[in-house]
Amino acid sequence: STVVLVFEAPQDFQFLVKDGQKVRVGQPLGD
Amino acid sequence: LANAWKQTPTTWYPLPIAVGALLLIAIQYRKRLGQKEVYVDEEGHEVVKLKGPWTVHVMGALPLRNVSRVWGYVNSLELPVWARPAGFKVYAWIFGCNLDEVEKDLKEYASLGDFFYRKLKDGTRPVADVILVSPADGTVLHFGTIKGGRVEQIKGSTYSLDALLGIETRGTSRKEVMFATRDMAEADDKHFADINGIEYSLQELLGTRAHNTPSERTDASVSQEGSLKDVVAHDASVASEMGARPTLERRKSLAVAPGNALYFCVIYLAPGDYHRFHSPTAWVVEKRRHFVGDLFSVSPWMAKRLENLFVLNERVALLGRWKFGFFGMVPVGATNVGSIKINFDKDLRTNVGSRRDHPLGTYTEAVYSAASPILDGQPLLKAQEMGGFCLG
Repeated sequence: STVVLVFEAPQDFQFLVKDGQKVRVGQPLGD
Repeated sequence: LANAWKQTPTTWYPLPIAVGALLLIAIQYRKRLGQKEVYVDEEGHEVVKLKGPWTVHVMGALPLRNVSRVWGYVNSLELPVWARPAGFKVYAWIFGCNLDEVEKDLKEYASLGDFFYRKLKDGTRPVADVILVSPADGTVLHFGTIKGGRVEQIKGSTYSLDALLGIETRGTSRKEVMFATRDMAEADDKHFADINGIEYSLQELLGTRAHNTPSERTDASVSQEGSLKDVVAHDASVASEMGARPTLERRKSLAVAPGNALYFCVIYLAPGDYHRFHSPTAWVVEKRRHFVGDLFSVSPWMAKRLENLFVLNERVALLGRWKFGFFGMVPVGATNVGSIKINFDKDLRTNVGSRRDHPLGTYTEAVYSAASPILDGQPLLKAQEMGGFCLG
């Protein structure tokens, strides 16, 4: 299963993850 | 050879113009070969087709939806109590589950399906103090910006954002369903009539509607968990976190706001992962679109081989707004987990019926405007549990 997020954000929005990184619920994804 | 390599003098001379021209032609030819073929219908909308190596086409010929349902049935069979701890421990060992986090005693999970949809103990998933957090346990497959309305599945392979979230004009079998507690007869025609494809939907999603009646408000409160006071407090918290006024002005532009961009992020949940998903931010879900599709595996192996994987599979597109404008979250099913549950949508039924009854690209839509009279949708706090994936 997969979850896809699509969203609008300011151009200075930055992801705080890397491709292939393991994440858990509540961990930072972007800011 | 050694002597020839060392002793032969290097002589440089200009290439003839004809060779240069041939080189340019070859480069152009290669560029054309690299271009993707896109099939479009009479109205110019992309028609999503099964594309990939022969292995993908073999899988496409299998009755994956039936396989998924049989898998779900087998895993819903009740296990004898004495066999549960050992059975789940073996499963956990194979798929890397952390049994220290599970909420209940292993003996209390009646079946593998029950264990698969397990809850975790409170406090096992601390929530970071950033605007966007992970909605699920899993692996980040890919993320980035959306350019030209296309989302990158893997490097060099894209799929259409319109196909992912829904184009109304493509299919005629689109059916509108009201939120569980809302009376169908009270539907405002104008409310639905002006939805016309994803671009217009963005406009619609960011605006507000002033057609709720008091009876709908009562129904919405009943549909929420907890007392009316709790519901109002919850809505106020979401409004506060979103930094938005309770009533937003209708947005007139079809494009994203100046200074903004569209982003995407794909998270893959492996079989051993906790399979409930949570809200990644404070936002308001205004509608859901259920696409009945295929149920291919969505493993990274498959994602690299099958183009349009995420727009071929069964999925539930939850569309709404957050602090910065449009926000969408799309749980995508797979062969082993064809059933998608949304806690606040009791009408949603996934992995039922025949795929033939639902042409690719069409969807069933429900609006959540009755869920909150203040925010005109289903408000969600950051990390609030939203639903999950079930076996089969």
